[in-house]
Amino acid sequence: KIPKATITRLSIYDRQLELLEFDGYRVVSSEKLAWLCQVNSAQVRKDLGYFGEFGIRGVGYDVIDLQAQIKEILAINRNWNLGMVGIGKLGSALIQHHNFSARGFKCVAAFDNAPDKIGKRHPSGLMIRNIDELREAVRELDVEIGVITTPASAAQRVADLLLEAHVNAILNFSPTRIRVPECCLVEHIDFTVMLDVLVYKFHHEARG
Amino acid sequence: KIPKATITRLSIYDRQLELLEFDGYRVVSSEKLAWLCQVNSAQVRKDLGYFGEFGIRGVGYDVIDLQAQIKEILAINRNWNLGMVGIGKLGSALIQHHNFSARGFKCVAAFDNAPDKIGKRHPSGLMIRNIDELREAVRELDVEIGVITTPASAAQRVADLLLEAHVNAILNFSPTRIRVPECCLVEHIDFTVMLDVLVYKFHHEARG
Ligand SMILES: NC(=O)c1ccc[n+]([C@@H]2O[C@H](COP(=O)([O-])OP(=O)(O)OC[C@H]3O[C@@H](n4cnc5c(N)ncnc54)[C@H](O)[C@@H]3O)[C@@H](O)[C@H]2O)c1
Ligand SMILES: NC(=O)c1ccc[n+]([C@@H]2O[C@H](COP(=O)([O-])OP(=O)(O)OC[C@H]3O[C@@H](n4cnc5c(N)ncnc54)[C@H](O)[C@@H]3O)[C@@H](O)[C@H]2O)c1
Repeated sequence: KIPKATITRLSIYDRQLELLEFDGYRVVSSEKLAWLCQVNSAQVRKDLGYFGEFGIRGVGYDVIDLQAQIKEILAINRNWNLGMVGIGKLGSALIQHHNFSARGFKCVAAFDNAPDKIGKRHPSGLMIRNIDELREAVRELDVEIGVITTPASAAQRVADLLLEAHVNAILNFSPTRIRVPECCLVEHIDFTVMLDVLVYKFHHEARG
Repeated sequence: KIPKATITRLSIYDRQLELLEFDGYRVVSSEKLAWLCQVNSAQVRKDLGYFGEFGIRGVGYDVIDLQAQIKEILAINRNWNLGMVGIGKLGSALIQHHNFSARGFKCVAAFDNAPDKIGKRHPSGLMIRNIDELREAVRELDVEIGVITTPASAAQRVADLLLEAHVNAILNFSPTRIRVPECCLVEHIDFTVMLDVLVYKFHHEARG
């Protein structure tokens, strides 16, 4: 079983490889890739080692090939259809976030329950639908991942509706734990976790 | 040197302990805490082991004491003053995000460069200031952490201004790498990394 930390790092390696390619590099050593990603090079080799033999000992990795291999591992060569629920400030920002679409995630449906939002066209071009029509829209647009960006009080209800509509992968941004059956995968996101990381490092580096 | 993954998990343990306290639990075993946090119990004991002796062998941890100890480790007993730059959809959502303030992070200043936003009061009560006044505002309000929620094209310039104003800890949400000197700490956030994790698990669990 691949550790979650490895998956997260693979995604970080992939982004750095994209930037290296953009800057004109053809080859990168595990030491340099590790330094760019703020991990040690043994970790890079260990993470990649789960998936096979990459690169040339003593030389490094081909920047373009390794990206393709990692993208395949991350199953993001294909497009994933997202449905966003709760088109407030956060939902709206996410729909338009550049990296979303750049990495094969396409927001194909947007849902809300506010009368003044339903039926309006979002700046991205997406029509905001009534959450009551979730089931039909999921079927029609083949929504695979549900993203919850509603207030905490609405989150469990929205999760239940997504599950009823057979959306089994959920990304939850609301600050509450949602309960789902075993067939469903939930990733919870809270940016304040990254603030904690920053604060800890800052606190400890400041103390010396 | 404490691994970053440990810091992230400590923050997750802390949240689960808060929920346990809310549900009336006084003690939790490392097995149960591990299960709630989706890690194995050896990892929990290893992470906490970096910081000392906690809990009672064979019994578990005191839910309230362990929270206090972890919060102290995470240096979030005290308040950290944030300055948000770029009060668009994402910046606005972050200012009002419940968990921010619940964990000792207080947004004390908001900056933008759009004439129709400068001088306006944000719904949270915060006055949106001109980014040109960053230096004075940082000194006056003791801003410790800068949060960049501008478009990618503005991010490096904003980082330079924060550094000039002696803000040495930056949380960057824009989809671009910013360059900073050694004295500055940057955490980059891209929630598409979590989408990658979700997709990988989904892809691999679906294949069986
Ligand atoms: N994870 C993070 O780091 C993070 C950061 C910022 C905000 N948040 C959270 O994201 C959520 C959204 O924040 P926001 O600032 O965009 O809020 P918002 O109030 O601007 O938007 C919420 C939207 O959800 C809609 N909604 C409410 N109930 C609904 C329902 N039952 N079905 C469909 N739509 C519904 C509302 O009409 C509104 O459009 C909040 O829970 C907030 O705490 C999380
Ligand atoms: N990290 C993530 O997961 C994630 C998710 C969503 C959005 N984003 C990113 O966050 C950023 C903001 O997204 P948004 O949808 O809120 O955009 P937005 O256009 O709604 O807001 C951007 C704000 O920045 C202000 N601004 C521009 N240049 C500035 C400058 N030089 N100084 C001060 N303020 C300036 C604008 O006036 C505007 O208010 C984008 O870079 C987007 O790609 C990241």
